[in-house]
Amino acid sequence: ALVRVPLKRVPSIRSQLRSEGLLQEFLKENRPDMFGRRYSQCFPPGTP
Amino acid sequence: SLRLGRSSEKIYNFMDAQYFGDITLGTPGQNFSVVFDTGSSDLWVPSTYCVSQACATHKRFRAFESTSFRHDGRMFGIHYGSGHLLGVMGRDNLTVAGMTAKNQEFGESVYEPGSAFVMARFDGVLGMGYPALAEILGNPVFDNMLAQKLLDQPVFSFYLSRKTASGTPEGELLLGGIDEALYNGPINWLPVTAKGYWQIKMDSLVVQGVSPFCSHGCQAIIDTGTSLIAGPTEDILNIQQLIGASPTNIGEFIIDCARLISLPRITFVLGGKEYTLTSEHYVRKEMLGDRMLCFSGFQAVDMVSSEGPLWILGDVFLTQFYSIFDRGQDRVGLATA
Repeated sequence: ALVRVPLKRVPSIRSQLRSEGLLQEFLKENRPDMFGRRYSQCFPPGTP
Repeated sequence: SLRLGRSSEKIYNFMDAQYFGDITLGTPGQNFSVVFDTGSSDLWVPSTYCVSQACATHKRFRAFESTSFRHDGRMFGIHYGSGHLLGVMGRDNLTVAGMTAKNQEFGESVYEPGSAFVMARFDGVLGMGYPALAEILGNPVFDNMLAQKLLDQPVFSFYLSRKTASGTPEGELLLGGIDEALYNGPINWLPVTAKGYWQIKMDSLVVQGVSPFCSHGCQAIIDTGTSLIAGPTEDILNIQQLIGASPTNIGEFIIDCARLISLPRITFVLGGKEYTLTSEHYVRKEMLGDRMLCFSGFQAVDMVSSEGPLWILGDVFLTQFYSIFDRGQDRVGLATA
């Protein structure tokens, strides 16, 4: 009644796209998820 | 921004997901890789009837080949920023590491939007949140396991490692208990404050000894399906400034790798106990050709719940701290991994 599930760690989609030089294009054409809504984030106005 | 309604709305960010494990559905078994996600409560895998580009690159469930499959007839949908994942529901036997839960409700996706899933190394998602988070699908997997009395205790635990050693898994999910070999020191138990996500109270967030963030307490969720640490935009942008992270033209925040040693420690205070991350923990390193790039592990996400703005403690946090999810006493335990 104890179940041990091994987990694998692999490069993320972001890393794969970056290593293939496709990330910038991908992010322009896709808003992959809700987090994408903040891709235009920058520091608050008036900050150095 | 999201305002969460009667329960919660799951936000998927599979762009950064890294940890997954294997499950088997049906008789004879069909294997799938899934993200074990404490930030959602549904199980879904691609259907053989899915014609989306993303499905073509993944394993797909063939219901007609399973003798234990039961058709449901209901549709389900999961919203993404890029579109709407659509599917049909069914029931079948689910096997995880040799243990079988019978008659598990799950979704078969017949349409997966966008191209984000095309490169994903996992096929689907197995949600481990509370039933309230399963807006459309039925009994979450862990609830079904508990109902069938398959486990010693109503508890599961996550160990996520950033270290890569040949022959050893990079992480472990233990269903039914706690693996005492994978953490040090006492477990700090934190009561769940809202049963949807694994949501807890965060006392404060301290940067270099000063506590300008969440100083009167705030809410946080422990989310194995999220890679980074997320929080309200204003706070996160201030943290990016404090750690010297600069925005790129695609909205990532990059840090000069040579400066890592001088960056401040960031401490999360939970249940009166301090959980400190150094720059080695909260900076994500990536090789691009022969160059090392360093990215901030913090991400701005505005999620508003009835208890206030939510912080999300994802893999960046959970690789340092062993996490225990106790449905019996509705609490989260944390210990040094």
